[in-house]
Amino acid sequence: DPNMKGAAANEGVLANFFNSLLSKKTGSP
Amino acid sequence: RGHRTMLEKTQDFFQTCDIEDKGFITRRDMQRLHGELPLSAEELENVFDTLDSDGNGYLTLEEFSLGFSEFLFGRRIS
Repeated sequence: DPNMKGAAANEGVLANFFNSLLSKKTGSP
Repeated sequence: RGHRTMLEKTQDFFQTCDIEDKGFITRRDMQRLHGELPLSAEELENVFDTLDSDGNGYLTLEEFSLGFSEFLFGRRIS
């Protein structure tokens, strides 16, 4: 299902985004 | 207490994106994070589209925190 695949990719990029924000705030890599 | 901390974190992150303190985040605000965060412009665009659930071009704190809690607690419940 291409829609499911797209959703999974978005979740990955969202996780990446929030992880980056977290490390930016805490100062850890 | 845990809930409060999460709320503070969400607001903290929201303000990182909403640097002009408008109360919402635009696509342009998101693109400004390019260079600050290790994400490509395309990925940031993707993040914006994913978070902007009603697709009106503005990210409210509500939409933002929804996306954040999804990240924290796992996938959308179907």
